Amino acid sequence: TMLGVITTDAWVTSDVWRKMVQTAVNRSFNQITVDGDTSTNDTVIALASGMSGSNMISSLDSYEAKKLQVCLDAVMQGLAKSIAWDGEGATCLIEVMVTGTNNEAEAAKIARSVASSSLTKAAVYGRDPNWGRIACAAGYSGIPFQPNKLRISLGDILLMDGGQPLPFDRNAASDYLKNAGKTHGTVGIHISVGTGQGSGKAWGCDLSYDYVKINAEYTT
Amino acid sequence: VYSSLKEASNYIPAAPILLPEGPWKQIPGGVTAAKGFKAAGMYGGLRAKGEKPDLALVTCDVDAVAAGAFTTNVVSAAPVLYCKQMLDKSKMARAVLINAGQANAATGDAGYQDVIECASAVAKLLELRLEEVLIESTGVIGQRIKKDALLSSLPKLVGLLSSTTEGADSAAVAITTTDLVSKTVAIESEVGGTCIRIGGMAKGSGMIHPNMA
Repeated sequence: TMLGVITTDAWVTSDVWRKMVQTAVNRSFNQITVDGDTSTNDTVIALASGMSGSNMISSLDSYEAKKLQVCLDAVMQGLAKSIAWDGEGATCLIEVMVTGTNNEAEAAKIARSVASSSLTKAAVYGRDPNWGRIACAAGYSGIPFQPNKLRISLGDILLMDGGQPLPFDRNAASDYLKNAGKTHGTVGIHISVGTGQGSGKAWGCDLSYDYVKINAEYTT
Repeated sequence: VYSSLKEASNYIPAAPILLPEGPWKQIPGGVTAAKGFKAAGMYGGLRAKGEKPDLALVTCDVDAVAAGAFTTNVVSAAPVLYCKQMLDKSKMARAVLINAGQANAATGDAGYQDVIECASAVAKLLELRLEEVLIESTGVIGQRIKKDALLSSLPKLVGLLSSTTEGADSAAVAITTTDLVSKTVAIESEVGGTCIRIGGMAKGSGMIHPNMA
């Protein structure tokens, strides 16, 4: 289960605030995954006191609303990433960035499909730069794209381009994964599926033996 | 108050918060950084084992505009059903009570009654209306909350409320379950020529694939 409480002293009307919060949740908490189980209790409550003395924000299209939205997105993304970073048994955070789709929602769906893939997560834990599993998880996301436009890189190492697997330094790629695990750092998976303007991110973590151990013991 | 909040907030380390770049400055304080908010976390005897804080309260000095996003799992926990009802009824809220240890999910009508009793007790102590109090729970699914322990802890919890960073940090620890770190952050930015603050806390480590609406 994830729970969140967000507070602000900005002055904002109820209907604008409720839309802003849902948008920020879609760009943060709804883009993380540890084990694919959607809890019975997931909740985010967001409260705005208005005590900053700012002007009232009553339209989503105003400059102030757009500024408040990016700040709200940032706070929720910071918290959402820390949940994925602290996933049960995790040794590293996985950040999946997808570009080239028609819109933000499509990119977000592909990114979360890859971040949710148990085989991709296990490959990261095994320090295996397994581009095939990443391509497979992008392919079953439900978002259509041209396979011959698929480009995948792990950190700065290009594994696949134009749908063709490339020769790459396996040791360097594996060392990139090892180092992230050693420092509990971040593994970056960058995927491009075309030339569209859409982009989106998702966050997850690697799948270790400890995940099973923790959850076999956390009994009802 | 300070020393008990300090002790509670040091129970587990804080997560590194990886904020994206942008026109803001990270500041201490979590949920109490923004004006008008207080928080506290304490051990209320709800957890199955250990004495890690397990009860948190966040309050606002004024009526706060309230929004919520909730699981779309159709087997929704009692606090989720309760909060959705309250936010349907009221646009404002003044307090959020959070317990760890039991999720109060799959607990049927009795579990829903427990939520009402806990929210009513907070409303009475803070002299608020019921619909101004929201509830979040996390922990073992299928078990009802240890209501007696929770209710008897509320007066002390209210007495611990503080607008300090320690108040926010102790609350962030109290909402955790299998988390190895607490998750709390705040930023300051300028909106329309005025300095505003946004803060937050979160928990989560397992059963994580949110689809909230």
